[in-house]
Amino acid sequence: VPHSLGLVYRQPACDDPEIEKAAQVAVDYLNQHLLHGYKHTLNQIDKAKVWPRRPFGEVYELEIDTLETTCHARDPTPLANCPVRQVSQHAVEGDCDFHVLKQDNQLTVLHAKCHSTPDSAEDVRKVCSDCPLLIPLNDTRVVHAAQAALAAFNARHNGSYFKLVEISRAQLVPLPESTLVEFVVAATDCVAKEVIEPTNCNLLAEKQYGFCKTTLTEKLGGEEVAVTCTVFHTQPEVPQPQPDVAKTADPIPAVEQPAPALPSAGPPAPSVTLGHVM
Amino acid sequence: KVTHPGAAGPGGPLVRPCPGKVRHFKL
Repeated sequence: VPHSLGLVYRQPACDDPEIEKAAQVAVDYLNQHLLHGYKHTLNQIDKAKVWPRRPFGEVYELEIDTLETTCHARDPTPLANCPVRQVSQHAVEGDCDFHVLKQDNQLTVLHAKCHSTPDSAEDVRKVCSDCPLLIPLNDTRVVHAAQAALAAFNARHNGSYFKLVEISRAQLVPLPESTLVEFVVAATDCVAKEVIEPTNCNLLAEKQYGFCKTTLTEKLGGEEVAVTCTVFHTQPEVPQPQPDVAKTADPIPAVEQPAPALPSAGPPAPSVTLGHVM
Repeated sequence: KVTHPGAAGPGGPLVRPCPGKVRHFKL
């Protein structure tokens, strides 16, 4: 809009209650639309501008820093109860840009774009020299650990056969040499004890996800696998508009949305593009 | 036309409007 029309923004303080409220709505939106990785929590509001919006309302333009929590995106635990991933666990931060519309006292996210980045190995080493560091999710040791853990889980589990859905996080422990892997599984229409051909097992229409943590330790003459899984209640799928950007299999999730053109009235229905960055 | 409500008024305390407080820790 030409400046001659007098459209100007205001800049409340970043900790102003109205800005904090809009930021929380933005972070909730981010978490509701994540399909991979972990929920993020608000850490700091970097910048805030408030633009008038015609014919009604205001648009909050926010720059926000987030931190990864230990709750997976599919974990129903409320964000307030999700612990922040500590530096010693190799923390991950997110940098987000949001546009939030305030109209009729309702806050609606118009645009969301986030990039997440793991802390540097050097910073983790400053905290402790033997902290396990993140390693790529496609590392053969990681994939092997997840598959071995899932096989062990299915062998000891009464009920549905579970399939691997996502490897979410992986770290290497130097001594004793072990691989820590967190992964997501989902129930199929097969019974675990009766499965002969896993490729014939299909995920249930009403998805039932589980979140597993495993430690695979190298031993003399073999390996030892410890695995614990939490199976969540069945969840309805969050409708996801078709993405414009090709999905990749990188480990850290991000939400990115193109800004839709502002309609003349009424809250817009934002489209979501899910991408992944490291 | 841009306002800076966090800036100090005459005799008032200087408040830095942005960035806001760090809730956990900075990387």
